[in-house]
Amino acid sequence: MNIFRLAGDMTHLASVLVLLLKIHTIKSCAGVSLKTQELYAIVFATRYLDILTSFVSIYNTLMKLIFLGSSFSIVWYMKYHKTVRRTYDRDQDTFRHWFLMLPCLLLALLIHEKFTFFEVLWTFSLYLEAVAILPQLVLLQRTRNIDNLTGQYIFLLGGYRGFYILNWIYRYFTEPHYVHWITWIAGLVQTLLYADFFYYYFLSWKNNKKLQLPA
Amino acid sequence: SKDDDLKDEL
Repeated sequence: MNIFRLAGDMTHLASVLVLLLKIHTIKSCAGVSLKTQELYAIVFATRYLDILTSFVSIYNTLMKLIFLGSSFSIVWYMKYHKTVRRTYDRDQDTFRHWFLMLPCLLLALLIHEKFTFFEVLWTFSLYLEAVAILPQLVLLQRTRNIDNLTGQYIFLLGGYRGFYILNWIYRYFTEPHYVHWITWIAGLVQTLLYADFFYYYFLSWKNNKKLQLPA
Repeated sequence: SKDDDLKDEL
């Protein structure tokens, strides 16, 4: 464990807590894409399949349980909670996210480190996570106005993988043979997808204006 | 091993 990875994990944890807090306290998921939340639930479900078989550390298992629990409860809130579900704008959140999953699955079947069931699903979760934010970013373009909590959620979610990139650089220089191109490229693509959001988020913060994405 | 060093990440 290094400071970059810890910062990344804490930023990731903060992002899901901000979202859960928003949905649980103000009982609203306006501006949040259910599609992205469903994709993240699938990302964690396919990434942490080994939670029962391989034990790394208490921290590792605890964080996996938190990410699994939070992502599935956010999906549950948005789909089934009587009050929250009414605030979900389904007619705006129309990204065909199943069309994201198929290319990720095909790519995982083609490019992976080992051709085993777990490894292919794990690689699938990496590719899927890289594009999982797309429905959310499309929704933001459509709804244009972003409330603070949703903006903070996306900012933290984008930031965590940026810290992971620093972690990979650190591990590359400190651990011999630590080379994982698939993870690194997927992580880089994921972070770059947030680039324009970060740009407008920073502008709104600098000019102390409400965050508006261009149409 | 090569495999373990990546699976220790979330």
